[in-house]
Amino acid sequence: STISILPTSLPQIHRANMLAQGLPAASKISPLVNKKSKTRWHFGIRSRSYPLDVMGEIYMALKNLGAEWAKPSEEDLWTIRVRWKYEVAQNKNNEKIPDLMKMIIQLFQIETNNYLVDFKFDGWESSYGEVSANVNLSEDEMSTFSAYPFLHLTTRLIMELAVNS
Amino acid sequence: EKIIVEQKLAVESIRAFLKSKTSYDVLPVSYRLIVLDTSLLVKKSLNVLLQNNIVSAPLWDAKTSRFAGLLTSSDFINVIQYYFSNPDKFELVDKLQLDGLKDIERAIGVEPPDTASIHPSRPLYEACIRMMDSTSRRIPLIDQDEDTHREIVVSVLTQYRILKFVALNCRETHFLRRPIGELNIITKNNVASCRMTTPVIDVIQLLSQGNVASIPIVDHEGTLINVYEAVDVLGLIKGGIYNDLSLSVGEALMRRSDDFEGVYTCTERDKLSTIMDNIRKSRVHRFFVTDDSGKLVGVLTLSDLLKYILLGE
Amino acid sequence: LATSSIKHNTLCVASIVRYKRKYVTQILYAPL
Repeated sequence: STISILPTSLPQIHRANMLAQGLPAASKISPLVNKKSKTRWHFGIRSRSYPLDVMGEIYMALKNLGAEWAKPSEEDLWTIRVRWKYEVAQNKNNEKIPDLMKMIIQLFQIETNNYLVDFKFDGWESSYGEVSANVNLSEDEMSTFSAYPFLHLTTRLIMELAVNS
Repeated sequence: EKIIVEQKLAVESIRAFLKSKTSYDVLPVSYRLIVLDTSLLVKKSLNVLLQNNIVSAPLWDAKTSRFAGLLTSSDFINVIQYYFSNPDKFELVDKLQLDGLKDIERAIGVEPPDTASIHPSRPLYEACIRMMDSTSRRIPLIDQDEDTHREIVVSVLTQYRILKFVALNCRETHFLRRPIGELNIITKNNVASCRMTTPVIDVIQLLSQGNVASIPIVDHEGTLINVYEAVDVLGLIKGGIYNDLSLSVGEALMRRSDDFEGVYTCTERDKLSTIMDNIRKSRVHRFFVTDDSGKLVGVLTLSDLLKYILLGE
Repeated sequence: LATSSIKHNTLCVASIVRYKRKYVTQILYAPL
């Protein structure tokens, strides 16, 4: 095989050749540092505030964003069942799609003074009553779920919390 | 004669393989899909691509809750060209959001990219044909959310990923032993090229006008020295150098990060089996064909390779 | 929901979703 890598195309060699020509701009230009900053992931969002304050902030943010929630039960003050109308620009063929997203927001204690707010997708409902019955979908179809509307609403909520705090 | 027959049979069986598999089969068991909200600033989206070491990403429009096409290096080339013709519009370019890229396309009069898409359970062969017709090098796999019937981008398949899948799964690639010079698949005529001193903006125009992803750099004797690729534009913008577009392409190439693997070359005597071997082992996106003294003869792109496997022989 | 720290005023959230027999980590970058 005569397949090979062109030596003059290797960045170090190219740079040496360019600097050898003594061009003024060449010395100013540094190589792009391809920092492979591994994205560090966390579950939900963390908080060190007092638990009741966290819950208060979440209710305030939900209210500002026009979401609604079920009245919390006495024995579980740390879970919020949210229903959030997702206004989408009506699409062309005006098809009726479920527009109420349900979400469960739950406060967990990791350790003393360290809490975590977890967001979970909890299905769709339609504001015009008809619940989309997906009984006949096979196991495979049931798993075609797009997280993007859910992710979008959580970014709205996180922004509201960030801005408020 | 034996080699010719063997190659013909091998191509047919690879084609049958592509018809027997679906795009879904190419997907790893677990993978990431990075999507950008269309209200993101273009310059922020550049950070996201570079941070994740990717060159393209699907866009999602939260207002319509739909997918809004793919962000690719062509979009950044359009922004550079727009800025070059409107240097006073720095403010607008700096504040440009991803949903403003369509206006940029119209302002510089380029055709919007025709992004064909396909359902993940369709045969892989069909995805390849669709990609070839749409002259794009990648194709989004779109399914429907069972509740909202909204589109889901399951993944985006590229020519590279498909050829790698074939190279890894089809033993028949070892029987492709005819020299590539005999197969009439090398692009030889009117391959746009430039010199090391050519202004980088002229090279960017060549990329855009020719709708190609790379421009070879040759010396006064036609010897291949380097290549400027469309993805290099991301580094150019990142460095904010695009407001100094008088840079030569040689100077602009100084932006390349040190982990760039280099330009792959071959000759007309090389066989497809060795080409596929290289695709199996490394991240190679094209092969520049040179003669024995290193003079540029032409280029063998992944599109040329895929077209031969799908329709050749 | 998985979140990553806010950088360059850009939020990054993700969810791991099963798609048939494969797993997709759907990641969304949005402006803060």
